[in-house]
Amino acid sequence: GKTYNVHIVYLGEKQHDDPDLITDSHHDLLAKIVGSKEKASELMVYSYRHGFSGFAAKLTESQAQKIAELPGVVRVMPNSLHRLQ
Amino acid sequence: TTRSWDYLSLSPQTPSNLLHKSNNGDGVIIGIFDTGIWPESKSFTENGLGPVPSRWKGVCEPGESFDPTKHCNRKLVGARWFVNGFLAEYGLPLNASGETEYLSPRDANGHGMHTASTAAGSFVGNVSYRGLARGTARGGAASARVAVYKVCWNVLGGQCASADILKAFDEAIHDGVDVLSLSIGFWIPLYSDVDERDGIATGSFHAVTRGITVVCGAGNDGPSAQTVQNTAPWILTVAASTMDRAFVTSITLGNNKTLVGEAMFTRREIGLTGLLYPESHGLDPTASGVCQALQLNRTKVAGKVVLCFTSMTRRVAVTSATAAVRKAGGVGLIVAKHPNSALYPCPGDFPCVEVDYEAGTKILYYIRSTRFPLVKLSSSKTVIGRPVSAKVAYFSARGPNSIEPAILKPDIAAPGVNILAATSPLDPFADSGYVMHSGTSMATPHISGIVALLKALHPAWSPAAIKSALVTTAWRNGRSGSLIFAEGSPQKQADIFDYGGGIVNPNAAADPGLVFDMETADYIHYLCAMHYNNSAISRLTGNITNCPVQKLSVLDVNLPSITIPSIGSTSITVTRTVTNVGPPNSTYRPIIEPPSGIVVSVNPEVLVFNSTVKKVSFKVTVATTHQMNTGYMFGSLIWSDKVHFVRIPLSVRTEMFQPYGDE
Repeated sequence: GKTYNVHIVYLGEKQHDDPDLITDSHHDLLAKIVGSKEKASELMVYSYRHGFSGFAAKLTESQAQKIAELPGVVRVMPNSLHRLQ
Repeated sequence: TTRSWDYLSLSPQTPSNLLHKSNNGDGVIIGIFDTGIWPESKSFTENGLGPVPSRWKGVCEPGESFDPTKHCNRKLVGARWFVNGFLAEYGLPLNASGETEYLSPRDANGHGMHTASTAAGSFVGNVSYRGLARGTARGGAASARVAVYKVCWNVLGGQCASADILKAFDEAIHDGVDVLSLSIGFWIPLYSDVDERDGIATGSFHAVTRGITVVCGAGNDGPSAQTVQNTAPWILTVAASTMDRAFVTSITLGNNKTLVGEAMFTRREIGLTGLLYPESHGLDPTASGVCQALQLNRTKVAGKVVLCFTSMTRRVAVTSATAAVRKAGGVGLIVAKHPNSALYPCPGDFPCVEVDYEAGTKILYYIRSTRFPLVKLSSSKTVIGRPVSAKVAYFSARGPNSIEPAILKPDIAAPGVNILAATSPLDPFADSGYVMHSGTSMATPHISGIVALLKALHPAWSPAAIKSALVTTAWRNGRSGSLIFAEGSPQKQADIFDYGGGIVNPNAAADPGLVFDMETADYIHYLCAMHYNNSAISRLTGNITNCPVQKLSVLDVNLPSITIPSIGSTSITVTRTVTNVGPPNSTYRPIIEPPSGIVVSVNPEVLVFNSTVKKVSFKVTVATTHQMNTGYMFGSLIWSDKVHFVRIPLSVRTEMFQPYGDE
């Protein structure tokens, strides 16, 4: 339960056009689950903020489940690998 | 690319083709998601290019052995790298598997160089691969600009994390690319279109709804059915074909009979020498002659050419047989196997010639018929033009689409076999910075380059309009009018599940007459028809979406194809809408080529366009005369104004009762 893996928290189309505000909102959302903005910054891998809204973060399975239940979260998915063709 | 663009009728010497009309794609920016770039390559010089388009907002990011001020230019306008998602899973160092890698946009693998230079590389003359395929290497849109997004890392052959791919989509949308080229795939079974684990489906949705065409490979899991990847309807999915070029090697037997095989063997010929098939004398007389399990006696093999047979299509049978023959002192190898045009040289340029079972059996009977069998192996020669005909590649993944067979995939085919293009100097197969590779990875940037040319010519066309233009005008017959075949066992006439609309015909796509356009509403129609829930669709699209209570049919998604996976005793009617992109005053009439045993009617039977009527809808009603379950039957519906022939593939499968594992 303590193993951290990268998860993609997908929030869909972005709600406004200021990328910095979008990233702030991502940190706020993550902080609700991990306890602080500092911890959220530490665990954040990417903030998706131009083409759509969401973020990738290192989460435990239970954190991923909790964040999936927050309003506005479309889906939380584990990171996965693709291959060259 | 020393031949592929000429094969596609995009020669710079031809004055009125798409290449000239589009000024080689000047002003268009192609984003490449791949293993990065080797910026010193001649294929990325900026000579002759004007300033970087002012709308470009991308950047060149520094990193290991990559200095933006030195390495980016008017050709390579952007270079970013995304590794955090991969590192979080894999950890440091990246070169733990023994491969070189750079934490920067620099390409150690070579795959990204190959795809980028195929799509948009500059003209580089007198390129060859060990003397084969000599010509001018170039990209399809040689004046287009390249933005590299390194998302794949040189670990275990090239791995890419979905978190990194999604970030690259996010930035590329912001940067202002016009086309995205992804020679990246997944594994079967596929994730759904709204599952972010398939970062490509989600990221490409947002790109396409902003007017960016996303071109992806179909995958290399062919020739089995239902293996095609990247199947979302907003993606342009590319199958791989061969072209009118072959690398042939003569095999002259001691009885003066000559057979022809395929190889990349460029050393001096092997003069008349002993020929051996390792016969065994137990209960299984062929056991010793299996390529991947050769049992060789050095005293018998030294100085001889060995014949072996394999049912494996993967390269490993050839490489392991080569190693065994070399170790036993042999001087050459003839491998009888299922035909597969994708070739590589054998280690040390050891002569290893591939033939089919028929030729292999003839050689075996010759060996068995004489006491001292002899053979001569000539070095390989490049043959181009007629009579070499294009085929769908053995490895190219096939439809039907395993997520939703009504959405035809792949969409289109392009050359992807034995493609000579730029590579990283660290590529073990490299020859002076260029290499021959095969895969749907190589077909994909051919389409990306063509899309860039179309974008330059028709900047207002949507991704769906571009896809439609490509699909409805594609070649379904070879350049000489002959049928196109699909490699496999046995080889067969190609159908839409092999090549979608057909092999791409860029000049015809520039003037398709009509297009089947789609916008976000059409993709929502698809998502509703697929039963994705309202909240997921709303978040994906950014607007509140309530799918209608009355069920939408996926058959009515406005694709340039009609695929009906299940028809019973009741007829089915589907609707399509076409947009006139040709002369304003045009009248189109249908030409119906119905699938066998299928009755097809169209209403209305005339489509009339004028300066105010640009879009017209029509209905196609399909009924079956079959009384039992069948496989897919293939036909076409063509709308023509006698100048344009807008062909949409039609495929129908009859199911009179619940199917059980039919493809």
